[in-house]
Amino acid sequence: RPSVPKQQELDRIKELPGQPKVKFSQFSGYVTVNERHGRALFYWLTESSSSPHTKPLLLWLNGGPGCSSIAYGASEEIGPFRINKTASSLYLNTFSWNREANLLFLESPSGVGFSYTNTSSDLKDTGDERTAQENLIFLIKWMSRFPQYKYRDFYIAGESYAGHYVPQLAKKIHDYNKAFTKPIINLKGFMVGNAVTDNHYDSIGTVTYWWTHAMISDRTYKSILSHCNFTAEKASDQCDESVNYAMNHEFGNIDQYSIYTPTCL
Amino acid sequence: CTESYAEKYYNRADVQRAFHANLTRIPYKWTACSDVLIKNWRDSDSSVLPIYKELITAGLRIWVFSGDTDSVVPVTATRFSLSHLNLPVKTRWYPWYSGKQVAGWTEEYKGLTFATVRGAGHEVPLFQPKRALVLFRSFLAGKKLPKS
Repeated sequence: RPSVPKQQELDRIKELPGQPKVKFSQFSGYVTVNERHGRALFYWLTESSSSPHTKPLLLWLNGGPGCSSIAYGASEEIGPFRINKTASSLYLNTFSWNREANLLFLESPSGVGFSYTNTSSDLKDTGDERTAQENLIFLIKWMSRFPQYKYRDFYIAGESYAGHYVPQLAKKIHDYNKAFTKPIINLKGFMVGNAVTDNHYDSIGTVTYWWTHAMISDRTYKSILSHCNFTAEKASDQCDESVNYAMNHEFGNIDQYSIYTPTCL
Repeated sequence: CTESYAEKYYNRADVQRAFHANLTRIPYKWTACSDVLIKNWRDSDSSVLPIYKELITAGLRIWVFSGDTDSVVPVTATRFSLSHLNLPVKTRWYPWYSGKQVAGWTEEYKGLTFATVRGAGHEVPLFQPKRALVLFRSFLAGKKLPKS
């Protein structure tokens, strides 16, 4: 076997509590992204279940902002393990994306999940720019720890507010790579789902969805469109009133994230 | 409800040990989402469409999908936003298939592929895992979603 950096071996997960037997390798740990403030990001790599050496690397980010990639991406969506009801054991996800790629889940920015900062004020002034910058720093350092992924086909994916994180990180990588003839981060593309894209157009499209799916009345639909200026920094009182009426009196007790699914009690 | 299972599992001391996580003893419990971060988010681009334009020009593979039962960032929101990129259509709108059923609809623009996933909410791979995997395979391969 090729020699691997020591830190990589220290990050190897022997077995997670309650985990079924699997044939793929897993690693997790921290990468410091800002020494002065003590900001460190936590990652979990689940390698592909077949020939990981030939498969691409996919970085998955969740949205929020402030939501965990290992809670949603890994444990609910594309990861190999699901958690049982009592949280006592894990079971396999038949449709895990690690059949096709090596999956890198990243808790980002610091303050999300296991990622942390030693400077508590950081939690109150984080935003898009720092997130993208530190995700890039994470990747560069992570690839030094996992050199087998240098030059490997690399993709980014995510959902919801990661509609910001994913293209913003892609742009950072694209700009960073311009300085190299053969960049180590071999970014090929990205994919986003139900992604926040443009405040103005997203908002009009969202209200339209509520109306076309009979979640709100004609009257409320017209009221929202006439009172809400979706380009404004702050919504007017009349706009808030119309939207709140829809949510409190017309939506009903539904799961807004999946309108035909029973709500979790 | 799966989120509540994660809250339990990731707060177990033995799980954190196995993950080499929380070595510095973070002074709060592990949570799926941080309220502090969301309340204090400092800067947020009003639109990422300019980034799309730049990266499309750079030749990156870009796919956008949408679960059609999500009302938080719904399919109409995404379509309305993407329409303002004014991209020429490369492959016209058609239903794509998985397991002999319509799995959604798709359209390929020059530089970007858009696809809906039928019956999926905000977290597409949670609600429609098989369809999501077909989508991911096609994305990686750079191939069109199956027409039958």
